[in-house]
Amino acid sequence: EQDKVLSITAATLEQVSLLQNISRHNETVLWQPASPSHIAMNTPVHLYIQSSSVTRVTELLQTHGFSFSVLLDNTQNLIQEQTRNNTTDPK
Amino acid sequence: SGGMNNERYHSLEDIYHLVNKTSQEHPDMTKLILIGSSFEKNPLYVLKLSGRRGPVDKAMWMDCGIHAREWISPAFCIWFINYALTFYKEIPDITTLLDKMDIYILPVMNPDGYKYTWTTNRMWRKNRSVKEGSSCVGVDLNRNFDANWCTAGASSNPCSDIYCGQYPESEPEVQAVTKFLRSHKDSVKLYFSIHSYSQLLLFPYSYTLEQVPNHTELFELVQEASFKIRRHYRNIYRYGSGAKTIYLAPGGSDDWVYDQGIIYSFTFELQDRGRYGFLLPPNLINNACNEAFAGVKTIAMRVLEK
Repeated sequence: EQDKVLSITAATLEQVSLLQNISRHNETVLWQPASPSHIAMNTPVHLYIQSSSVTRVTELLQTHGFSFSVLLDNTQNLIQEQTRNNTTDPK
Repeated sequence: SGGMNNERYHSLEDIYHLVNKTSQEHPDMTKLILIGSSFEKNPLYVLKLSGRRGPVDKAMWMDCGIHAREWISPAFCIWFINYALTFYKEIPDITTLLDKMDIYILPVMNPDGYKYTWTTNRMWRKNRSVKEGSSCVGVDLNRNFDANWCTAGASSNPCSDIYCGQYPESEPEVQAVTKFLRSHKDSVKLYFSIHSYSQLLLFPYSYTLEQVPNHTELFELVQEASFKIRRHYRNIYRYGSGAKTIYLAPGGSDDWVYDQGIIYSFTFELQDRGRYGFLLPPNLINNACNEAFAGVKTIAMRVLEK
């Protein structure tokens, strides 16, 4: 598994609460909204999940009937592309 | 070669180098101003851009990179500087802006956090300040301004991504900006803070659901900017006051600026809306900057008319 970003929508208050708990876990990073306290029903939540937690988190989401999709399947590729040292400036 | 390449992100060291080089190569149009330093003592440089003319009494401020992981934001500030210096006296829009006002640009307001995203954790948001008695690092600089500080929408938990800090303006990065803006309050008429992502054009307030006195005027400005972006770049930017458009967020820079009397105060959230988020690929930087500039330009020209 690679690090991923999921778009998750909570349909009930119970799901909101569960999603807030998941997003406080230190192997996830909340992209949107800025804080778990802003998670609301029927509003997409964008959650970055480290590779080691992807299976566990997606299983948890499926078990609790969340609607979710993969926004970014492999964040490492993009990060490498961004930080590639391609400068020719000889400073 | 290699200097102002828009199709890649720049490390903090690159940005310092670019800004210094730019000020040396364009002494007639730029002035490098050190407004303070970060918690880890990285310098906070503002580049002042001016047209080749005498002094004027109006100015615009733009800061980028309050949040460390929002890389498109410093990329836009660098792009803007390059665009202004390349096309002054070539393209009417930027020529008018630089002839009528000075433009202060802070390319990276959170250099410690930005560096940390390049070296350790790409997803870091806050600055890197530490306080005795807490094992958690960093304050959300956009919750640390003295604007209804640390009320609903911010957190007093040092481990939170929206931690407001120990007290208003506790962070040296915020202090440097507020000190500069307080001392330039008479000339600075227009304020932009550049963030990402989700494509939004926002104005105060974020700390309350109440409307600012000139709400309609600001609404019409961002509406026109959004229309321009949609027409020219076929991209949709939502717009409105911060609290109503996204969520309550006290302690933000635009709200503080507004309450200081700078009533044309805006926060832009640049591309994209989730597909890449904070990891916008380098080949999309140019398009993101072009549409952001369309928004800035539209609002700035209107404010100049006013």
